[in-house]
Amino acid sequence: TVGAVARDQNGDLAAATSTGGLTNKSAGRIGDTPVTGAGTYAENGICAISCTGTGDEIMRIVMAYDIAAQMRYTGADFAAAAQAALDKLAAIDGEGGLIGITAKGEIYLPFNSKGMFRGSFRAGDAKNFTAIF
Amino acid sequence: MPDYAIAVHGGAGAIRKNLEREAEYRAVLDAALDAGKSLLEKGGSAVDASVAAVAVMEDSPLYNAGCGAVFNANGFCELDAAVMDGKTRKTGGVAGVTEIKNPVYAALAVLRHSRHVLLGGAGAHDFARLHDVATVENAYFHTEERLRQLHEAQEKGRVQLDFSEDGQAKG
Repeated sequence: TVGAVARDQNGDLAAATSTGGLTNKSAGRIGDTPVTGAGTYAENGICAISCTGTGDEIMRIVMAYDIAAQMRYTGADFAAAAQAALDKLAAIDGEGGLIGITAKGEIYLPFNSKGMFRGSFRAGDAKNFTAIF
Repeated sequence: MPDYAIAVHGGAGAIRKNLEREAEYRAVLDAALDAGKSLLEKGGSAVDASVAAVAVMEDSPLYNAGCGAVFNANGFCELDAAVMDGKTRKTGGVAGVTEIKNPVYAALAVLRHSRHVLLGGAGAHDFARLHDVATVENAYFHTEERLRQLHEAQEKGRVQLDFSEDGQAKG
């Protein structure tokens, strides 16, 4: 799975995700990626999120929207909301991570797996950040 | 507060510590970031930037999307993609597509041109063609490495993420 989240100069947020899914998945299986709120979500003023990992479990916890909802309704910051969502994912034996960007342009790249291919750039940075582990 | 920002991912899981070709994987992440930020720095939209970044990774056989997609149990590739615009709350997605070269472009077409949010299978293909999104034969997505992973998964009788402790890591 691959994904991107962005904040533009107008302060607008967006998220995009694309995937081949799971190896040896049943024909016709659809994961979290194209399901709004599960693996992909964006809401100005709150955050934009793209998820990756075991998509069926991510759908069960509606992970992306769950994070945004925590922020909207409880005032949680992104880091705390994302960790709570990852804890829910782990509790049902799910694995994966997400990338998120807030209305202020803060970037978060949390995951509960051993690694996640990830990268980021903010205006003013000298160069791109990339990491795997 | 930064004027603009972008983040990308290429999958998560039990990636091997001694990942071979790490530089190649990072180069694709860099290229994806560059594609997005080149639009953002010129005043482009977050939607266009995120789609551009994803399309770069779809065009790499290293990552599980587009031409690097994994196989399903029937031995062909079925892809999903979505885009969401935080400003308008419009969203577009395609599911189970087998002939769309860059599914994220089809998802963007759904966002911009459909009253629906998610199109699947044949309907998604028809919609993509109607909006001039490039199509390919399913063989375009096939790679030897992904076929090996399918056989490995089938031998073990499991469904698996596109990387594993005992196989070549893929994002």
